[in-house]
Amino acid sequence: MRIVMTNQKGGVGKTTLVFHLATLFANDRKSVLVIDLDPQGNLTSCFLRSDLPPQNNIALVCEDKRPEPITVADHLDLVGTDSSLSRYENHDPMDHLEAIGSWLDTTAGYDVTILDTPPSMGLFTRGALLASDFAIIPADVSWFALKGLADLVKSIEILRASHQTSIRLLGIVLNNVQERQSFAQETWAVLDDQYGYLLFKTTIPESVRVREATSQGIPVTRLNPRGKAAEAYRQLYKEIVSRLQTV
Amino acid sequence: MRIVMTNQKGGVGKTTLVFHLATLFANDRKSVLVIDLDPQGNLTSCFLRSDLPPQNNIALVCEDKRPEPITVADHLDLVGTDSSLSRYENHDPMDHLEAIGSWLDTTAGYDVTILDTPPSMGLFTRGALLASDFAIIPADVSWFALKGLADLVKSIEILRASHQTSIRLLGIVLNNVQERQSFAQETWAVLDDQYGYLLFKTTIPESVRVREATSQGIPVTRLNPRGKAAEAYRQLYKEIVSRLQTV
Ligand SMILES: Nc1ncnc2c1ncn2[C@@H]1O[C@H](COP(=O)(O)OP(=O)(O)OP(=O)(O)O)[C@@H](O)[C@H]1O
Ligand SMILES: Nc1ncnc2c1ncn2[C@@H]1O[C@H](COP(=O)(O)OP(=O)(O)OP(=O)(O)O)[C@@H](O)[C@H]1O
Ligand SMILES: [Mg+2]
Ligand SMILES: [Mg+2]
Repeated sequence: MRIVMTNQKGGVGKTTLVFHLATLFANDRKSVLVIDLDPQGNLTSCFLRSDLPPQNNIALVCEDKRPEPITVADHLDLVGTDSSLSRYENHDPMDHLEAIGSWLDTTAGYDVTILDTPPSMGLFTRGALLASDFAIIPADVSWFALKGLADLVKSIEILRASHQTSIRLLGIVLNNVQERQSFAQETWAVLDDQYGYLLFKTTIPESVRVREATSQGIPVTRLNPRGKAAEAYRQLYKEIVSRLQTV
Repeated sequence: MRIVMTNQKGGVGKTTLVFHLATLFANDRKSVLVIDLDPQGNLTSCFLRSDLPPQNNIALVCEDKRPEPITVADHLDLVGTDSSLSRYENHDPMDHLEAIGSWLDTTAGYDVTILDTPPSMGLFTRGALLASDFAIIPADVSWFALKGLADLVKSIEILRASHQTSIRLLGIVLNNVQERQSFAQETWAVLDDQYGYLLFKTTIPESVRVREATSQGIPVTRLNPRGKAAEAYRQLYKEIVSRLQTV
């Protein structure tokens, strides 16, 4: 089962969510593969403090070679990336679009694969959408992120129809929610009206501990297990697992 | 004089900074042109609540046509964009890279032109860097944004050397700074050590009023003029103007 985390809007929490969900699946004894498709390599830097060895770089699929997963925790393997990936972003899109999917088809044996994408609708994001079963869209409670949502939901639909793939939107997660924002309540009402069941009930609160966690490469569920953010990630994980069982 | 706001890291505050600096230059009776090069069209949506008319879209430069600026406030014109721009992102980069600069050369008469870019190092960001005199890099106080800074500073240098253009880094602005983050003090010390004079002294505090401002299309300097965020933007504007006079 493959899940892609996507939103063209920057900084909404895609990488942070992949980092936490991957560790929660692995804690639950699922065998997990995470893939970093963002040339910034933020997901890679959550797991590895040193440079990524070339044989573990997803960029290899653009050269018709097979990247090797690297074990970063119990039940958790990574195929990462770095800025070398950007030299393929402007290549002729068609030849690389299918590359991610066809390589993934050779990596049997994982219960869950989670793909992190860059903040764009470019080649790697579209390749990841075509190769996945489900998409999760993180959004923050801001006018910019909400404005882009309708376009994003539509373009996932269009991609699915034009390539006859099975990608489905599993849901939208509100991240970085600040309690004191009256604006958040109003926005929630608008979202609920527009997206209803697609919206996960669990929202992830804004918490300085989350920022500290990603910078230390330790999930907040371990750094501050009784805090509100850790509780929210565990709650969201349960909601995701139950949705996966019912779709 | 042309300034480009850039950072491949998403969500660090590029668009919000362009929106506020453009209004501060215009209030100071400078004639200002702002250009939106992000297919999300976030800057455009700060100024226009309705759809952008096709003749005001920067995408026209990729068809060898001339977009028309639209006046959105006193002394402030916009050439905006929307998702139609993304069809050019994967075109053969070389023919569009120069298009932005050569069109800008025909739009004489503005004191200041400010370009907003998408969170990537793709075609439009590189075209904007080649066409500008100065770059300003907003960063938030996070491991991800700081990790990418060195790469970004380096790639601006490389672009300048390989295309013999005059682009120079005017400075780095820390945005979304939360007082209670002890992490911020530590990070500031590391940044000061690494970037020294490149770092603007003024930092922009995290403030819910800023989020509300962009969603209403009213700068925080008007929405909440005596608040800490408005004060910081005015302070930063003074620092930018004085740097422009001394470089
Ligand atoms: N719940 C949260 N509370 C506080 N900070 C958060 C939270 N979630 C994410 N962040 C912080 O917000 C910033 C943006 O998050 P992140 O980098 O994961 O987003 P992204 O969507 O992956 O960004 P990009 O578009 O650049 O890929 C990071 O500094 C991260 O630490
Ligand atoms: N000082 C601030 N205080 C609070 N919120 C802020 C501040 N600056 C920006 N924001 C909010 O943070 C979010 C990201 O800002 P913005 O969209 O301007 O960043 P960006 O770098 O342009 O993002 P992208 O990479 O998607 O283009 C927005 O919701 C904005 O309202
Ligand atoms: Mg990311
Ligand atoms: Mg922006």
